[in-house]
Amino acid sequence: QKKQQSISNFFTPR
Amino acid sequence: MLEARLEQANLLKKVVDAIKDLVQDCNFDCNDSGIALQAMDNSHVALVSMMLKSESFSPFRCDRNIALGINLTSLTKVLRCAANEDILTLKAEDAPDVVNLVFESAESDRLSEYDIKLMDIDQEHLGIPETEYAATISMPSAEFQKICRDLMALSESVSIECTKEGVKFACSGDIGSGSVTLRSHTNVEKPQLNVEIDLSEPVALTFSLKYLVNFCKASGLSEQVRLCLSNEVPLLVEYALSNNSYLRFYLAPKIGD
Repeated sequence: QKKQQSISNFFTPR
Repeated sequence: MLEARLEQANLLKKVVDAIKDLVQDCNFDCNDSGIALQAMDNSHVALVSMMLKSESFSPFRCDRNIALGINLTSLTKVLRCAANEDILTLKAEDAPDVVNLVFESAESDRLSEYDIKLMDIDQEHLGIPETEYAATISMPSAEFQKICRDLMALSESVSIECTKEGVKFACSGDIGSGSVTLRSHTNVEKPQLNVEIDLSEPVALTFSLKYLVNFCKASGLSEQVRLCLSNEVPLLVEYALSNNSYLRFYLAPKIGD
């Protein structure tokens, strides 16, 4: 089962 | 102060229309390079990044950085009052309570003026790393929209698989499965119909179709859309606008254990 990732796992706050 | 005049209200109408179902309240960050917007959707699965370069306006004046916190539902209400071909001017003071929108008809002497109350939006900016994508696909935006809508009838998710053979959009659901494969294609007479696949290594990723269908609301902004993929990173869906302006969507993938 594939799990939906969150954008914040890839892009971090500046 | 900000003063930015757009030749056609249509551009802003289409941009706001394309993102308003994804993000509700957002800051329009204005500085001397133009007007930018970055916002995640509520579920933090997608990110919208818009850049309207100062060259897309004439004239464009912005002396210092101003963040205009705007509710997109309110902005939509006001933009509906503008005709597509109206000249649109955005104005704001340096520490504004409102943004002022002026719509002028080029053909008559009508001049409409609206103010929208601004909001304080505490939005964190995400750093988007420079990525050398493994696969870049340029294709007609209408074609991409049709593929996403068609596959959504069968499934919640689509797998996008890019090899040197082409790009394959595939899904499977309760009623069955389906796929659409595109290969590179050059149409000399109608370059807007070209499909261009630039691949450095094969890619296979799975994405939620609900979001992709939502991004496709931007199809009216550009004849072509660009999809950029690398394994295990968010997909970039880009609609290029004139003067290097753009509307970009990032979508986090679905990844197996």
